[in-house]
Amino acid sequence: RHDRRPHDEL
Amino acid sequence: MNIFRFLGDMSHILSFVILLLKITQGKSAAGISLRTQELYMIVFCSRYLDLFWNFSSLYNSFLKVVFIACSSAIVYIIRFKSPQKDTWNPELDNFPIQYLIGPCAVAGLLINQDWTPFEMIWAFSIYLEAVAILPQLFLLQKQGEVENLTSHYVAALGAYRGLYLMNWVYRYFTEDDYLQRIVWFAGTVQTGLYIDFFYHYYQSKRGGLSRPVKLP
Repeated sequence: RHDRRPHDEL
Repeated sequence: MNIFRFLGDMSHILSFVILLLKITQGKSAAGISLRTQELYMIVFCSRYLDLFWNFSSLYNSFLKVVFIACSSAIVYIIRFKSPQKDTWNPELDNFPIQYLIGPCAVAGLLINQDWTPFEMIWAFSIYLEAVAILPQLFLLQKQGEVENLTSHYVAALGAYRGLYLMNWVYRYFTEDDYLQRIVWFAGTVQTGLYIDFFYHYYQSKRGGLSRPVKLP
């Protein structure tokens, strides 16, 4: 796993 | 989307509905911290800059607009609209929010996802949201007793991020490549700040009696 920011959260 | 995140968003929307009802119908912002509302407006206006280029879903974009509009409307009403503006007490609601904004801005610069300008702003908004409730909690502490609607407002607001914590746990176990330590840390701090309030809120609402929430 590596940090990533899903852009689907408010 | 999972049930925790959906309920979290609904709880967040509920907090807006309660607050807007309170200040428009009740014609008073007594007990509400304008400072906290200003912080939320900064949080949403900075975090949702990507409204113009990140299209994830209609649901997502619609709520981004709703959150920016509602938080701005609340600040406008409490600051400029009569008679609400006369019910705001700057002596009581005087938390130095610059001591929140400054460190969050530095943290956003130093600890963010991809070192791009927007990710720095996004991280800033996440850190700021975590501490944005402090002026409100301090105001309630000063007043000792919490008005009924205000207590439901703060409870809904605390529940929203608590449900998001469950959403992140759910995503961690159901998605194989999911890791979001920045927002997990901030969300934990944010929900942690409500623990004391939740305890008193529960004590006051237990057994159906709507005794006022008392903060020591």
